[in-house]
Amino acid sequence: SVAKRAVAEVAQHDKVPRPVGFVPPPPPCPGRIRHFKI
Amino acid sequence: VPAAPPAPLGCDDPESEAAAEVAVSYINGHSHHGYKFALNRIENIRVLPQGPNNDIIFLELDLLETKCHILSPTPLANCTVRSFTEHAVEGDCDVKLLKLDGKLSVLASKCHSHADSSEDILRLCPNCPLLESLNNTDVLATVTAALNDHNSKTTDAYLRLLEIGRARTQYHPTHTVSVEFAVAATNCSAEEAKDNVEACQLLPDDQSNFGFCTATMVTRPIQDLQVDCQLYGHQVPTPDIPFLSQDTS
Repeated sequence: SVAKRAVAEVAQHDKVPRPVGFVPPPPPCPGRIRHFKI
Repeated sequence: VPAAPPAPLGCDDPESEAAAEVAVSYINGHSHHGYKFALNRIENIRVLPQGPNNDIIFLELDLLETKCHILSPTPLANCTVRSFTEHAVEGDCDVKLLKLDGKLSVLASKCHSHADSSEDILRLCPNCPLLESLNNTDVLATVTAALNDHNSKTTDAYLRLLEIGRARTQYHPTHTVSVEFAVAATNCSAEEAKDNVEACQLLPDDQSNFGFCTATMVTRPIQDLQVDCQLYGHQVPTPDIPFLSQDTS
């Protein structure tokens, strides 16, 4: 019999292990603030 | 396998900054009133490929007003951005550019500017002067008094008002009106103007001599007027002020 595993469990097992200290890249936009934000 | 589409441009990528620089230069070069604006932030960029080496670029820019009047020959890089407590003015611009064979050109731009909210300023700086409407009677009286004061003391050309650029009012500890306005030299000396001011006309474009005045009028507790006018000298159209060759009235 096929038992459907809980999503969380699948997600946990299938999640690609990320190296320790992985920092996601900053979103491409909006860009940096050069003076100050009103 | 078809080549993967290029990764979307980031707002801080060198290509985006180059496009923003062309856009800001275009905006300042085609503005005839007020102050020069500097780039504060690239809000968004979208690239629509049209063919080989042919892209349409849409930019959303966040600009800040500088202290340089639009007629000033000062290069934008040397223009100070007005600080938050000086009641900053922000410009939001949408610009459409063409990038053809690596060369950028502006196809269209639309901007609107707005001052920071008074509540924001007062929250941080309760006694900071706030922007005042340019047709406020105290503002008009201060500009008139300042220009008359300058013309009554100068040995140079008689100056006429071109436009009021900015005005602020402070209520504590003194009641003070601060104004900034653009002026132009006329074909009269200040002495000649005393006899027949109607004859004093702005110089033709090929001899134009624009300037900028700042003035502060304290009305309470004592009356005191401080005026400072500086003429830029005759200018030929440059990338910083290309529109001089067009009517600036």
